Amino acid sequence: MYLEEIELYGFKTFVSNTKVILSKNITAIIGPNGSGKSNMVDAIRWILGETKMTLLRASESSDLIFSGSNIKSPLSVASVKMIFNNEEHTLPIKTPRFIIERRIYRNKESHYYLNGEESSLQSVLSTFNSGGIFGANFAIVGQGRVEEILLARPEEKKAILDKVA
Amino acid sequence: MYLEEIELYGFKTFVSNTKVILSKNITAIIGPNGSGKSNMVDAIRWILGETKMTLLRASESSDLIFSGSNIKSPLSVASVKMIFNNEEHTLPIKTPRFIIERRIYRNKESHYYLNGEESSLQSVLSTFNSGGIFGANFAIVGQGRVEEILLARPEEKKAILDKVA
Amino acid sequence: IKSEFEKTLGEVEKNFAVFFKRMFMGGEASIEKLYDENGEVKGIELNVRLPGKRKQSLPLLSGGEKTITALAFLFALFKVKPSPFYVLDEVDAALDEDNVVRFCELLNEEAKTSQFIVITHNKETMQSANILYGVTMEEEGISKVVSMKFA
Amino acid sequence: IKSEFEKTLGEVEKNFAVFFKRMFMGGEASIEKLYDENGEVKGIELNVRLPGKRKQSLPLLSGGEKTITALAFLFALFKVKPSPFYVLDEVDAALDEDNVVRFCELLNEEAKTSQFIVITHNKETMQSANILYGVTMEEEGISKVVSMKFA
Ligand SMILES: Nc1ncnc2c1ncn2[C@@H]1O[C@H](COP(=O)(O)OP(=O)(O)OP(=O)(O)O)[C@@H](O)[C@H]1O
Ligand SMILES: Nc1ncnc2c1ncn2[C@@H]1O[C@H](COP(=O)(O)OP(=O)(O)OP(=O)(O)O)[C@@H](O)[C@H]1O
Ligand SMILES: [Mg+2]
Ligand SMILES: [Mg+2]
Repeated sequence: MYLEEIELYGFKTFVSNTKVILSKNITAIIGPNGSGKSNMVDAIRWILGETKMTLLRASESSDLIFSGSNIKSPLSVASVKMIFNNEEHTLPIKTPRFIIERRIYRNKESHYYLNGEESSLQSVLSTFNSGGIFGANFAIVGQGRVEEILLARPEEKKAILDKVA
Repeated sequence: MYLEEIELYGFKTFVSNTKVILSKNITAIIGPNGSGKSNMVDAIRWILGETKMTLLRASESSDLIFSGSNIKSPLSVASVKMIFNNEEHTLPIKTPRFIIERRIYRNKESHYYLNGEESSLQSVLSTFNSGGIFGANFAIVGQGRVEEILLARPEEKKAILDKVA
Repeated sequence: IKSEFEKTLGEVEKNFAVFFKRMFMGGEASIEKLYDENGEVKGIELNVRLPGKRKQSLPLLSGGEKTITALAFLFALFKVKPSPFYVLDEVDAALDEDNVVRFCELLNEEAKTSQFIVITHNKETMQSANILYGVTMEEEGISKVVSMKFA
Repeated sequence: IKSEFEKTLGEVEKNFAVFFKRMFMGGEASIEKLYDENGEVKGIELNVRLPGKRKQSLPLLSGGEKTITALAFLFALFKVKPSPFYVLDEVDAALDEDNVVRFCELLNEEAKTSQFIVITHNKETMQSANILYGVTMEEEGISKVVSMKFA
């Protein structure tokens, strides 16, 4: 199973629909300061189920929706999609390709959709788990956070290993 | 008044006497990871009177003395000197040039010397203060610490401004 | 008979030691178990010794040395509990040129079995990518993604 | 009649706004006073608005934007309470090429009246230096300083 593509709409600085096709190996993202690279990382973290607003660099979930600029007014919804290739049927899903979408509205209601049908966070997470995706965990290393794992106390380091075991 | 030169002996990875002449404007220090650049910063912080071992990346003061390598055995004393040019007599010292030295021994005794004569921490600090050097404060920005000032709570930010006022 | 935890720890330690030695071209790394009064494992600590230097506690390492040690440990966790993809945001920021080259070799090796999405400002890391995107802000406050290299 | 604190705050805010605008080529920055129940100043907060964007709270800024905002504030403090020398250890690590250039312009300007010792891996920053030293570890575990450029 691999991640084919990510689509962002209304998420932070991604105002119009943005499709990002991913390599099966290494996809690199470059650009000037403040252009939106880490915002893309926040989008991936968020669609994988992140709830800690600090890890999403937001104070509340409505901060994830484009809040406007000099020339554009704020949007009312943000959506992030992940399109997976499941041709090897790693996941218990019949289609060769499946789409997970998460949306959030200004009233802070957040919804998940699996292949277009509304789905609960639990079933999305268990779908991820069966594919080996365990929330954001340590598979996502945020900016300025790579050394964080060394600062963890021995008990915390053991807890990380318990999750891996 | 300006800083002419720094000398290090036995301080962390500076085993033999190392003299560093400084520009009146910008002196840049480059080199591979782990070569000793930040150790030089620690030396400056330490001679200015830093007491917080964490800011010196040490657990106890004897960590500041060269602890040995594959080919060299540990040293028993570390010394850092700062040579100031005082030709404009900014400081209440008669000589046109003055040297401040700080030494530490394995038994954790630390000594200050002003132009070769033993001096107390207080008188060294008051000499620095009259020259506009106020301990390490915010004049030394450690590696990975530049954004720290933004994380300070409003009360802490005000405290910083109180020190400046 | 080893517990699940003990087996996993052994696997992680083995990989941690290999990645560490590869990135530092020498030295040693291991994981130490800490026990409580009942003889139960209550914590683990990373022990490292850089080539030519003596064993050091983690806080005393340089910025780059900490990054490399952390990456060696993280990649060991990745190897033992694989995820289909990983996202690394500017993890090479503290590395000098030679260490970035070694990091890219590690990345290329692990990318044979997992997908990596890496954010970087580093030219060497960019060149390792099969697909490269540039993010810009032509229109104020609005991100635009441009494909710069396609596999 | 203004207190010492109020005068200092005014000075710092003026410089903070100037440095911020220079580094970001636009936008606005100010310092806001927070009061307690007795009308006393109990804290201060930095307010920034990047060019083309709306006012943002500091945690929402990007890595580079935080570095620049912090440097603008620090340099404002430096200006109001000058020290004979400053030491900056890899403060340019998160900056893209254009922002490093602007940081170097700021550095060169302030270096007319104060000494700066900067640790860096960045080529642009190196070129701004009057004196350049390379630190190496030829002998294992032992630092050696080599002069690479002398004023
Ligand atoms: N909801 C939102 N609406 C509009 N703009 C937003 C929103 N959330 C964040 N931003 C803006 O996005 C920018 C941050 O982008 P991001 O962190 O992705 O930059 P980056 O490309 O990673 O930069 P760097 O190289 O400095 O790390 C900030 O300027 C912030 O103001
Ligand atoms: N007392 C000591 N004796 C011997 N070696 C020491 C001592 N204290 C620190 N070191 C070593 O100094 C090294 C750290 O050096 P330093 O932090 O100056 O590197 P750096 O040049 O700043 O690297 P980077 O570019 O990665 O930040 C570590 O390898 C550490 O083991
Ligand atoms: Mg970023
Ligand atoms: Mg360093």
